Amino acid sequence: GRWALVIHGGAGVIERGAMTPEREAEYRDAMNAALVRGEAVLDQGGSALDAIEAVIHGMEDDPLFNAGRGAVFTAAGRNELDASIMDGASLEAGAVAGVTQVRHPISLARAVMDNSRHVMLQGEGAETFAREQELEIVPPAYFFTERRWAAMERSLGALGLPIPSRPDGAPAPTGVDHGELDRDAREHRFG
Amino acid sequence: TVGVVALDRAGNIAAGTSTGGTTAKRWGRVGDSPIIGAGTYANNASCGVSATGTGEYFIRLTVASRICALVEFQGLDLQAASDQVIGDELTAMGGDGGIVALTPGGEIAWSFNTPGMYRARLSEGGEPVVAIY
Repeated sequence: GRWALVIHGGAGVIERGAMTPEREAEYRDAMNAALVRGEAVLDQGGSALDAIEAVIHGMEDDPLFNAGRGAVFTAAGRNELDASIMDGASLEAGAVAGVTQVRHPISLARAVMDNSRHVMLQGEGAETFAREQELEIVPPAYFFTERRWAAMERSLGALGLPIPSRPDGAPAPTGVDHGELDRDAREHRFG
Repeated sequence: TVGVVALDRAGNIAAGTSTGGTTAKRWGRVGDSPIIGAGTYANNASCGVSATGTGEYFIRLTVASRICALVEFQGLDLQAASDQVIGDELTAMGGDGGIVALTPGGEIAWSFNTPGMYRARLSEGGEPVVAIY
C-alpha cells in the first residue's frame, strides 16, 4: 500500500491580506516541515501512530500553533493542554485533558492508550501517570509566550475579569505586535 | 489546535489532535480535541478524522465519528461526508471550524466553514500541498 498524510494547524478567521507576508511564510514553512516529519516515518515503513507523534511533536514545540509551547492561556493564567490519539486498526484510543507540565501531550495520550486500561486521564492524575511513564516533564513556564499572554490579558479585560499574575519563571515582559493580537483575536477564538 | 491523520504502508490509519484550548477559558472547560469521536477518530473500516473548531458543537455532533459513519454505512465518499457534516450540519447548528480526513484507500479530504484553516497533505509519490485560505 501507499502511505498518505493530512495535517491541520487550526482554523478560524484567517484573512487573506491581513497576515504579514513574513508570518504567512512562517506558517507555510511550519506546515511543510510537519509534512517532512511525517514522510520521514511513513516512507521508511513506520506506523501511522509513529507518524502522528512525529508530526505533532514538532507542532507542540512550535510557538506558532495553539498546542504545547504556544498554547493559549486560561483565565487563571495557566496553559492547560489536551490531546488524543486513536488507532484505526484496533480502535484503541488514548486522551488527556488539562495537563500543565508535559512537554508532549500527544505522547501522553499514546501512553494512556498503550500502557493503561483507560481511555482518558485528566489533570494531576494524568501528570502522575506521565511521570510514571518517564515522559518529559517541563515547568509550566516552558509554555509561556508573550503573544498568548497578551491575548489573554486582552480577553480578560474585555470580560471585566481580573488579570492573573505572570507565572513563576516566565520571562520579563516584552512588547507585542498589537496588530498581530487583533488578528489572533479573530483567528484563535477557539481551540 | 493541531491534528494529523496518517495512513501507513500496512493500511492502518491513525488520527491525533493536540491543543491549548481557548483563550481565557474558565471553569476547567474541555473542548472536543481530547474527546474520542468528537475531535479525533480512526477506524480502518472507514476513515480517520482530526478536527479543530468550536468544541462544544463538535462534541454534540460527534463530528469525527459521524463523518466516518457516513462513509462506512451510507457509502458516501470522504469529501461528500466531510462536507455534509461541516458544511451542512455543523453550520446549521451555528458551529464553526474544520476537519482533515483520510481513508484506508488513500482518499484525502478537508472541509471547513471558517475563512481559513492551516492545512497540508502529502501522498506517497505525490507533491506536497500547503494551504491556508
